[in-house]
Amino acid sequence: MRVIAISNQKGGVGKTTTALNLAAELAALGKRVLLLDIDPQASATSGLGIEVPESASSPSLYEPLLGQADLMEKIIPSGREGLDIIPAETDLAGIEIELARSDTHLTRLRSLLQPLKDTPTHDYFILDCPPSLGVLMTAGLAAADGIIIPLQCEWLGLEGLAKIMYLVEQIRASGANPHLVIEGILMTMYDARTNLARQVVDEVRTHFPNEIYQTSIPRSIRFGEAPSFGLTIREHAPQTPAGESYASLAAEFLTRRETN
Amino acid sequence: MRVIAISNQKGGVGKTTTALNLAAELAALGKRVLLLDIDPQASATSGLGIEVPESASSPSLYEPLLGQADLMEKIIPSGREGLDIIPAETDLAGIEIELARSDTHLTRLRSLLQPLKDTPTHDYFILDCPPSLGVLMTAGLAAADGIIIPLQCEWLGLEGLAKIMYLVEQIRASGANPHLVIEGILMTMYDARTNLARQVVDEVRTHFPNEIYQTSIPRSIRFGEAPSFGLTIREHAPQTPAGESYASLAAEFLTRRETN
Ligand SMILES: Nc1ncnc2c1ncn2[C@@H]1O[C@H](COP(=O)(O)OP(=O)(O)OP(=O)(O)O)[C@@H](O)[C@H]1O
Ligand SMILES: Nc1ncnc2c1ncn2[C@@H]1O[C@H](COP(=O)(O)OP(=O)(O)OP(=O)(O)O)[C@@H](O)[C@H]1O
Ligand SMILES: [Mg+2]
Ligand SMILES: [Mg+2]
Repeated sequence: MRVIAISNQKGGVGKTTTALNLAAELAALGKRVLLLDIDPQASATSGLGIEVPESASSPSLYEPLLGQADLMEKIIPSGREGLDIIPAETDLAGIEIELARSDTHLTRLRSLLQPLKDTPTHDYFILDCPPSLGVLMTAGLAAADGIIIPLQCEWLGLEGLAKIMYLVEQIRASGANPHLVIEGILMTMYDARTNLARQVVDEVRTHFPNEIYQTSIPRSIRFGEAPSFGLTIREHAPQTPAGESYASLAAEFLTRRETN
Repeated sequence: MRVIAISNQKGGVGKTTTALNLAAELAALGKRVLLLDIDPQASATSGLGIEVPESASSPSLYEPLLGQADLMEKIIPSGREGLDIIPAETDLAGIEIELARSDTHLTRLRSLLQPLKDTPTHDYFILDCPPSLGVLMTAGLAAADGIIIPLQCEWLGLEGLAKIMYLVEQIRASGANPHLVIEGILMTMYDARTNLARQVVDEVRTHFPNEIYQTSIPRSIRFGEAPSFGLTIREHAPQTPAGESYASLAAEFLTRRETN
């Protein structure tokens, strides 16, 4: 079982779109996948059209992170074969303050996931991280085996790359997660008609030739529409370049995994 | 002197683009404006091409928020007439953890800005807030007189609107800032060619007819390019619809101010 964090502190770069579509495509390829939504905005939960069942307790990771419930109890089906989810709720925002007051905030999520590695129920855990440099985001990096960095083909996106790379270095050096690797850098919202997009991709390919995925995700309004129907991109726009883009990412991701 | 927070917990919706361009346009209309970058990503600082002078201490709000320095010492010129800035640095991320441990984290920024209202040096303070539901974002809301909510014309953007409206309600009800008003909702990245954009604008106009600005900001690659040159949109693309869009927002913002 491998834990993959989809993370970049820059906002709106396609973290949630990547987390939910990669998770769905890995499941379509026969992997058992658990999507953990650790962003209090809960976009991954609503983007998949998940109706969270009414219950007395919080459906999110809130209680497990405070040691008040078992993580496995929070797993619910996604309606897609092979894909389960632990949803998020706005109460997760409160955890940032609660956890920040404890000295173990960095490794809390890691110690929650560690025992599940011995008797794995899933092949992959995919973490959708919030945009920030706060407690939930750093806990996600500390818990992950690998990180996928979605990167918008814009200048401000490029500036953020140095920061997330530095943060990964710090997490490794701190001893919280010495073996954290960069799974890959995914270029998102790529619009081939603009010079800016080509310049940014060239820049990333020059500096990070081994990390950048060959697959880039095209800018398409279909991605903006899909969450309003609670559908993955393949469900919403099958047989289109956008609809197939995350299937080709999943294939490339698995090929890298097998050869590394 | 009025403090305006540019805030929305959803990432990548145009908060920084709005903060720096609105600040520059208000200054061009003769107002004295201070832009406070309270996002550890420091996109507003780099987007204006600000070279932060080397110095022994941190140039950001870090020390003032901990009571270790005077806010006024951190003000530096932006190179544009009437526009000053307090830059951000990644060290601000550390403040989230430090402040979260104190019971006054919500009102720390407010009490820092309050005394400046009596002997104002500027007409407007514009706060560029980080994407999150964390300490710096809520402190920004508690410190503000009014909030401008940039909203992407996408489904996931619309979902975020209910959350930020609820958060404003909570900040008012908590007593931390009972008189916080919604200055306005700004539709950003508007692409008239897509149904989705028109549907989202119609939805917002129906539910918030008084808050939505008439001015909407068009989607344009020029906005992605401008920060790479450290230029405002008017400096980078004068006499274009994109280049003029924030000038018309500034005019609408001031007209509302004068009539309310
Ligand atoms: N390839 C794409 N082309 C066009 N729009 C896209 C693409 N990928 C995502 N989007 C849209 O862009 C917006 C931002 O994407 P998303 O919410 O996945 O980013 P994020 O990094 O998770 O944001 P946050 O920082 O708020 O968590 C959404 O409205 C989404 O529908
Ligand atoms: N109207 C627009 N049209 C096209 N691109 C835009 C527009 N406004 C902003 N952008 C680009 O979209 C990206 C996100 O904008 P920006 O960084 O201002 O958003 P933000 O809400 O401040 O993000 P964060 O949540 O990370 O703070 C940037 O690359 C910016 O250049
Ligand atoms: Mg997201
Ligand atoms: Mg910003």
